[in-house]
Amino acid sequence: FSTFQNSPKWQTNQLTYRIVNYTPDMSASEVDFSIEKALQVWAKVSPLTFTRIYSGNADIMVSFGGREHGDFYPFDGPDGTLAHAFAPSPGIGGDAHFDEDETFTFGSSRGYNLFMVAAHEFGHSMGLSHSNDVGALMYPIYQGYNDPNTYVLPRDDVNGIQSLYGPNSDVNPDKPDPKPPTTPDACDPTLVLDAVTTLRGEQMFFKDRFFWRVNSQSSTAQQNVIKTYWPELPDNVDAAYESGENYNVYIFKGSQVWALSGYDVIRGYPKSLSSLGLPRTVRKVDAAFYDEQSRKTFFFIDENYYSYDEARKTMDDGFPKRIGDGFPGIGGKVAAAFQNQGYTYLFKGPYVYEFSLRSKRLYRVLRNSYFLTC
Amino acid sequence: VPLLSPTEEDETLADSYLKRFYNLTEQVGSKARNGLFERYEKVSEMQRFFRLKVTGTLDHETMHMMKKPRCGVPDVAA
Repeated sequence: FSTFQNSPKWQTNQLTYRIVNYTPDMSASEVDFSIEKALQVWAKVSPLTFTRIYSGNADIMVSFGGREHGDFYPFDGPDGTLAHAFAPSPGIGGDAHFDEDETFTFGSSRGYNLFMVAAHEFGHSMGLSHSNDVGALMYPIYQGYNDPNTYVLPRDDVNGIQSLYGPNSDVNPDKPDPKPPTTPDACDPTLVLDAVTTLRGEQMFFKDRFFWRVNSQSSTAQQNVIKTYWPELPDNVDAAYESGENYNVYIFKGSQVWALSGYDVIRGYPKSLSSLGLPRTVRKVDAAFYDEQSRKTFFFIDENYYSYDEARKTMDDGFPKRIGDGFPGIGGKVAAAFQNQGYTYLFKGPYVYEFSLRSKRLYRVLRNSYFLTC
Repeated sequence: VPLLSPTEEDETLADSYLKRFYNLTEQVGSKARNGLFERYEKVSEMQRFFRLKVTGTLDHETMHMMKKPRCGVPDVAA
């Protein structure tokens, strides 16, 4: 996290806010709810309180305006800049302005979720500047929809606001709030990945609500929030693979599978696992990869694996088999899998097993950092 | 793969972005060369902030990041 130069902050913890006008994109009650919830995000973890007033000057004046809107920082029309807010100070300090040329939404439909945009802007209103933690609310890029009723402020933002105002002393020790989520670190030696796949020459490593992109031209793994690329996809995915037949990427979570064509989710998905021919008793796929040589996809489920014929779109007979039978030296469950340069890589805990499918030999045991250079 | 040079449109967008969020200053005439260096520095600063590969040039990843919807407050403290 970071604060503004000279760390401006409010000298009182009892702040007022006023909604000066409304966007026609949403009902007034939806705007009221979104703004109140966005302020509560910060109130939950600090001693700050927010009281709404309906006339006169409030510490935080909330308004919607387009292009030049009276503060010498004009907006830029649709997309681009969504909103801005001013650091604590008298007058315009603390005020939050939303670009009326955007389409603001209450839910997760197309457009920008007002709750998420407002929660970010109110961080500025409290004195926080932008964070370069991609998982932080104060990261400058719009991060997609989150449910205002269940949203938990990430650890980086909690640290930021508490560095200015301290913690919330009113938290009930018998009912502590949910633990703030942290952003996974590619350099963490204990990191256990959720899923790995290729996507048009790049490698994608999934963990929680994030994924890292690695391509051959870049020496660093670029971390992203899943929802900024695919708003329809769930977090905490189970498995992923890229089909060598149609170059779609399939993402698995629970009993559902999504198909991606580049950065678009293919219409008609998610589908059930049984649509792939997996038995209806299968509730979750742990890992999957496409084998270029045999043109089969292998699905890992508990301690077994299935073989799927991509060309015929059917499961092969004679499966499931024990993982150790097809991959000698690999026992138990597999967390993620993919192929790279002819080798098969199976991920178990913080380790990666380099395996040759042809010779059925295990060559090396590596760390995640072998792929996620950090 | 072939590396594509940024288009004129990309250059304009980048200058506008860097002025707005990274305090890039307008430099003309004899100072134009300093301006090129300043832009290299500002692009590098932006790439460091977003943990992109630091090239100082308007590569695909950098342009992709500049085109994402975002907050209007500068990334560098004013």
